[in-house]
Amino acid sequence: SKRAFKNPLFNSELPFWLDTKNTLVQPHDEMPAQMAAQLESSLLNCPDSLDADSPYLYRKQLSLPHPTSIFFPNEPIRFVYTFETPGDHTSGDIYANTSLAKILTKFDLDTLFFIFYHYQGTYEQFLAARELSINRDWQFNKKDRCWYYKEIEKLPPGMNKSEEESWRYFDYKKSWLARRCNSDFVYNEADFEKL
Amino acid sequence: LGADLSSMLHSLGIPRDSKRQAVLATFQSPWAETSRSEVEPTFYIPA
Amino acid sequence: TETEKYFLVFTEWVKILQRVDVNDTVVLAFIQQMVDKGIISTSDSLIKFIKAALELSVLSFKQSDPTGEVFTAIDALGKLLVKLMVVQDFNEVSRADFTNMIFSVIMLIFSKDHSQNSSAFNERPYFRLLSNLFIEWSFARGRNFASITNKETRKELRNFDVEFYNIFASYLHSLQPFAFPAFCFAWVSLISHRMFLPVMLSLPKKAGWEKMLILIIDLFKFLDKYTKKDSVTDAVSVIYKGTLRIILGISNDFPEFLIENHYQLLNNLPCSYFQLKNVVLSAIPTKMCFPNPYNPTLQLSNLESCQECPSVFYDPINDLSTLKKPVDNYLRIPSNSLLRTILGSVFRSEYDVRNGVGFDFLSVDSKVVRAIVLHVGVEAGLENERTSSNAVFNPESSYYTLLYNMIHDGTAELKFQVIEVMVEQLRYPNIHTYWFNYVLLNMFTSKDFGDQIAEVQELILRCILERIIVNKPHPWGVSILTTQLLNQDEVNLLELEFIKTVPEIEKMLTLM
Repeated sequence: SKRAFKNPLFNSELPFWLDTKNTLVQPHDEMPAQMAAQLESSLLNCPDSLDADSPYLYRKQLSLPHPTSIFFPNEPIRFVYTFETPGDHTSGDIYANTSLAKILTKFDLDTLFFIFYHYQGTYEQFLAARELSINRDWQFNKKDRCWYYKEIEKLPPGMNKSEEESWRYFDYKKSWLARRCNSDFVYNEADFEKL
Repeated sequence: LGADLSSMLHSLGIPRDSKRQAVLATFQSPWAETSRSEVEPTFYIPA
Repeated sequence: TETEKYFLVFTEWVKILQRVDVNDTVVLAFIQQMVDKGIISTSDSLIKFIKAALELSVLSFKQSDPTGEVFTAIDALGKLLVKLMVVQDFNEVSRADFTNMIFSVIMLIFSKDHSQNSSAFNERPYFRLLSNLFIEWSFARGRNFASITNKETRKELRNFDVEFYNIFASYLHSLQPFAFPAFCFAWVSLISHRMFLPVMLSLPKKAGWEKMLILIIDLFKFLDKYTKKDSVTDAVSVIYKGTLRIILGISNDFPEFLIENHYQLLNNLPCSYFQLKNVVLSAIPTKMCFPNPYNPTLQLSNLESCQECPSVFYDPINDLSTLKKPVDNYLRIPSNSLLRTILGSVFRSEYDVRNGVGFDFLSVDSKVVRAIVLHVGVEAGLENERTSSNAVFNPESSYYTLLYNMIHDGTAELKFQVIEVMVEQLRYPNIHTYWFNYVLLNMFTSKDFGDQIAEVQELILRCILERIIVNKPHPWGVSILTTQLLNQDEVNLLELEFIKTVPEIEKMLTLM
């Protein structure tokens, strides 16, 4: 008698939905054959981690997986590192234990900067930024979009101060090199991203 | 009698020592057999 | 037809998302056009469009080459739905109503597909869609919706976030295996999804705990219904393994959730799942460390942590309805008439068929017994804080005498159930573990039981052994009591008649 059952938008599906309420209120004591078959088919179609992975319909040009031989698996390369690299539990964040984050700890700065500047908006860019800031102590400047690094130089004893700090930045526009900042560089915390 | 859970704990990424490392945020699937690849956890990229 | 028009529009949507990033302004322009052209401007047209898009997506999944990209259309639909939840300005319809409408349409299409093509039904496209809704919403909510530039919208979304998850959880409750068995494995994967379970357990002020508990209880009830003594189907045993792994993950990341909800979880856990029961009861508060339970010289009275009251998310008193008054009155001033009232109210109106170890049905309501025993423990813990320890660590106290009398005057089944629930309270170091340890130790050697003492001792040992002989983990409090019983010299366990009659138990105790 409910209006919804007269509504052409719903009346062809509602009875099926209502039907399921019976077994909710009064589950079968013994599993009927049909239900056992449905459970079986559910087990066979059980979604796996690839089904649960993040959907990417559009891949930026550069971040498309480079053409590999047809024998390579075409699933996203998210193989699982088996060995425990020591001290993993220090950072305590949820990424430390993932294979990709572990792989990035092995990359050199050049590669990390390449990923950061060329894989915009991707998880890989996020991990590269995380590796640069947490493990390599670089800081990202929101204004000029360069990564900066503070170098502390231990001075030999006898000088008026024990250490000298100097700054470097990675020049991704022209030389693709880490260069020394000129002497008038002043570190302004507000310009840097809190990652 | 249940089962020896050490392999299940290992497949979950729960370390033997007492240090807790969050596992649910990178939980691939309820079963080890269907957790054949890692899944992308939530992440945030500042503007 | 109108539906085919919707198919065309949706196909365009899918194509656009394969060419530009979902945050590109082209995408917003396309949505604007859909509104201007009346595709999604009224709820009726929106419903028809979503129905068409979902049917087309599921069809495209079924027709795609399984080794290729089978989810392209479904992924595009997920992005559209969340985009609409985020970017639209909700003045006539609220965001909650809009979300409910979307889920309702998905449910209706899903129910028809699940029922009509029963064995040919495939759960994967629906799993993928719901998983994507979690993921897309998770992207939108990153750093507290920092990516939403519009201030007003950002504020609305922050306020809507908890509601989004609770609405989603209520639809997952409708999708549970009793209702949709062909969606069972997808459902187990969804309730434990990396962008749902940990979020529900960490929403502010535990706002997701209640609904998350309902979903886990749905899972336990399904297992309980179809775990038969003699046979368990493959599917059910795989569901069990998945459940065990999920609870282990929760115990690792959010032990407090298991600690504060053990009462409700145990009310619905299958009786024979001892290892899963131990996993739930072995949860330890984050950062708590505690002494080795096998150290025979350990005194609980010396442990600071054994004075703390464990927090309980759902007060068992809520389940005591008519019994609340008699129990509380008895705790204040014990009386036989109150005791008779309590003893008379623990029985069920009809048998509860359970797959227990050593029994097939219960005539005593195990939930009522669990509620009474835990309530007594909670009150004893509070009394211990309010007045002093010897007010409750004393066989004359009303807390002790109520449990004692329920055992003394109760049937063998009631004896068993009261003792079993007391042993369930032996967990990590806290005042419940300490007090029930005291009560059980006392009862084990209490002369007051007279000729019932052998039965009481047998039941206590049985309730401990069934928790100790299974594979680890073993709750700290159970290990403590086992060590104490083995080391106490008032009763030589190996001399007990009922031990001698079961050689394998006798041998095991000798070993222990």
